[in-house]
Amino acid sequence: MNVFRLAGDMTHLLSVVVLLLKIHTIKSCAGISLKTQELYAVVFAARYLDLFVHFVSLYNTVMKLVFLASSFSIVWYMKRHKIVRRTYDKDHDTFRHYVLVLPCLLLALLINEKFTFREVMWAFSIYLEAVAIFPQLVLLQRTRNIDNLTGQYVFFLGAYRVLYILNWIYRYFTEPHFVHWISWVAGIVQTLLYADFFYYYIMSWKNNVKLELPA
Amino acid sequence: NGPAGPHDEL
Repeated sequence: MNVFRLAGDMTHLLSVVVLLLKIHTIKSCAGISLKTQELYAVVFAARYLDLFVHFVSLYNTVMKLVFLASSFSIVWYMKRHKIVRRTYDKDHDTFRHYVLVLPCLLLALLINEKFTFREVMWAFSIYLEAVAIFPQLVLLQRTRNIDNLTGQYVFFLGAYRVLYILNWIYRYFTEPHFVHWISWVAGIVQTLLYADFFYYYIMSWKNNVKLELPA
Repeated sequence: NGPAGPHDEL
């Protein structure tokens, strides 16, 4: 475990905690894409299949449980909670996310570490995570109003990805044979998706103006 | 050494 990876996991944890707090305290999910949250729930379900069969460390197991619990409870809140569900902006959150799922599944069948069910599901979760933010970014572009909790949510997610790239660079130079193209390519693609959001987020913060994404 | 890939990461 290196400092970049720990910081990355913590900012990832922070992003879901910020989101859960927002939904739980103000009983609103305005500006949040349910599609993205559903994709994240699938990402964690597909990636953590080995939760009970492959023990890495207590930290690893606890974090997996936290990510699974938080992503599924966010989806539950947005779909089932009597108050929160009314604040869901379903007219604008119309990105057909199954368009993302199928290609990721096919790609995972083609490119994986080993052609076993668990490895294919792991690769699928890596590819799906890379594009999972897409419906959320589309929703932000459409509604253009970014309340600061939603902005913080996307910002922390982007920061977690940048820190993971630093983690891979560190591991590449400190661990022999640490080469994992699947995670690296997908991780870089994912981080690039945040690049323009980062730019507008930092510019709005610097000029102290409300965050506006160009149409 | 367990499955391939950086499966020690989250």
